[in-house]
Amino acid sequence: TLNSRFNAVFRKLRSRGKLHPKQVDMALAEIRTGLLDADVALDVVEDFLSRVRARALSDEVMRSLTPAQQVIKIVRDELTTTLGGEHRPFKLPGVNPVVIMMAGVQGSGKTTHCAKLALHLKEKGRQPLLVAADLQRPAAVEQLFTLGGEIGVPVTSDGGDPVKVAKNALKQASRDGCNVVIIDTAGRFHVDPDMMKEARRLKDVSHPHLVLMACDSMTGQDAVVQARAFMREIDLDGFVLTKIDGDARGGAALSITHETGRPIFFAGTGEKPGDLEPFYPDRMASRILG
Amino acid sequence: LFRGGQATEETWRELEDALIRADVGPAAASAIVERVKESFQPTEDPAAVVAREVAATFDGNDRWEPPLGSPGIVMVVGVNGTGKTTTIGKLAHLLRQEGRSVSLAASDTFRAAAGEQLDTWATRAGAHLVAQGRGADPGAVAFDAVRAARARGTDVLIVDTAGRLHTRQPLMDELKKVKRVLEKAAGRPVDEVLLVLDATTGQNGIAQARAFTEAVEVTGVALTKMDGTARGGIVLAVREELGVPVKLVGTGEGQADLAVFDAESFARRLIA
Ligand SMILES: Nc1nc2c(ncn2[C@@H]2O[C@H](COP(=O)(O)OP(=O)(O)OP(=O)(O)O)[C@@H](O)[C@H]2O)c(=O)[nH]1
Ligand SMILES: Nc1nc2c(ncn2[C@@H]2O[C@H](COP(=O)(O)OP(=O)(O)OP(=O)(O)O)[C@@H](O)[C@H]2O)c(=O)[nH]1
Ligand SMILES: [Mg+2]
Ligand SMILES: [Mg+2]
Repeated sequence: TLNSRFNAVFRKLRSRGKLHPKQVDMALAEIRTGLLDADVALDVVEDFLSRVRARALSDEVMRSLTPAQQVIKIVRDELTTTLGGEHRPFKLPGVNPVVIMMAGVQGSGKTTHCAKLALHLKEKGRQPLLVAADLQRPAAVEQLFTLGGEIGVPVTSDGGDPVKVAKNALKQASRDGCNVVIIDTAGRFHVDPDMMKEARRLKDVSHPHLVLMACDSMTGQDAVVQARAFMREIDLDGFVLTKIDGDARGGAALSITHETGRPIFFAGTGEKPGDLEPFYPDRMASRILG
Repeated sequence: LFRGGQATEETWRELEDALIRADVGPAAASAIVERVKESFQPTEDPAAVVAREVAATFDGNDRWEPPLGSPGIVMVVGVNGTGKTTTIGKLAHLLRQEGRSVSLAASDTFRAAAGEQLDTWATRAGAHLVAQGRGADPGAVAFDAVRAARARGTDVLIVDTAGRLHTRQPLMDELKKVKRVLEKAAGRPVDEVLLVLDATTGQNGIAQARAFTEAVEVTGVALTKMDGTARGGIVLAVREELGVPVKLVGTGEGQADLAVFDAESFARRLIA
């Protein structure tokens, strides 16, 4: 464990009760490898460690009788803070209808999360409307209609292109008294300028109160690149971290929060509409540290 | 990074960072650079030498060959959302272009609209689809598909399976069962078990490859979504630690966006 590796580092070099900065650097090197193994992006690791280093070189740590534990605590605290600090419950703005737009790269779990979010809000007394605005991927519309049918939430996909679908959906929501509109969109890469342009157009016509990006928890170094690009192109409000029921360490979570400063609202914990949980920064910190 | 010139400590550091950013992993990145530094000649381009070292990982790599059974059977497996169904559509198209007849088995009976998704790809490629509807037993579809392919004299049968996390043992057991059914129905081993890995996946990709290889003996990797910014560096460890070759590369969402794996161009792009 990181704890025992630190203890070994500090024991070896320690002399006469006073910690040497060299020991701190060696401990940081251990953390660096650990975080990279956990898939935290390289630039994020370097940034993160420089903050940890500044705190670790403080008097209280250098003079402490248990420096290893102190450094671990600093790492864990910094990690938890960056991941969002205290767990914050997901609250919708007090408007009607609330519009939520789902975005992200291919296969990240957007369509499934739309259904999960719709079920979650329905159970909280809302009237959601699911909008199938991915007209590109084979059977994406059918997928959302099937999921909507399973959870008893209406689905709409009226129009020949995603922008028309979104516009018509908003009209339908006001006609039918739906107070939450959840828009599923096609997976896309930020290096595809046409698809990023479409995403911006979708946002312009639907005026979402929340733009959520789905991030697959097994994503590696590319997570920071994706988050940075989506943030720049369509300005995100937050994230959903999907497939955490796997055994990926989930360093992508630190990459995306560190890069954008936006919170992770939910964690996807399975394939069924009920497999949705709030995101807990402290639990994620432990998972990343292994 | 391919600009020739001096090999300073900074150069080696940049190359190691590039490998890390490519998802090669910190230990492997450092090991590759250390190996290269030892054999490096001052007249060489450091980046080119690293690329050569990376490409060498795939020496002796089995290349993609269409299976030659009657039918040849390809089973496609992997975790959720990596691109299995889409890759099958592309592979069907590729085989059709080579004049082979293709059948597709819709053994993903779990996911919403999986059958419709595969049906679209079958139509696009001119392949025959065997499906039984959502909730059917995946093994039953597989059995049906082998029988139908034999009856029609189809050249290649490609079997789509549901995405599953390797941490779910009952789902891995189900996959083993599907493979057994295929082999029993065909009277011989499956020709290819293709593991579909998403190029954006981090170190967990190695755990995935290990688990799927242990369960159903993966014979090759299809590395998808290489048209994004991810480099797919995890396949180095998959090759080195498990001996599994990369055979195919997905480069987009269209049916022609499939390439046979080339180690040299993969290696150059890895650190570009
Ligand atoms: N185990 C697990 N699987 C998930 C989770 N979320 C989504 N999935 C699965 O991941 C796969 C992809 O999910 P989708 O919802 O289709 O992803 P998407 O982002 O809409 O994909 P595209 O529209 O093709 O870009 C499906 O097999 C889902 O069942 C999760 O939290 N846990
Ligand atoms: N850009 C790009 N997208 C791809 C590639 N391969 C697949 N995709 C996309 O990735 C998403 C998921 O593809 P699927 O074929 O549904 O993945 P899957 O593994 O069958 O998913 P499950 O059955 O849910 O596990 C779709 O949006 C595909 O269009 C690729 O090489 N490049
Ligand atoms: Mg989708
Ligand atoms: Mg599929």
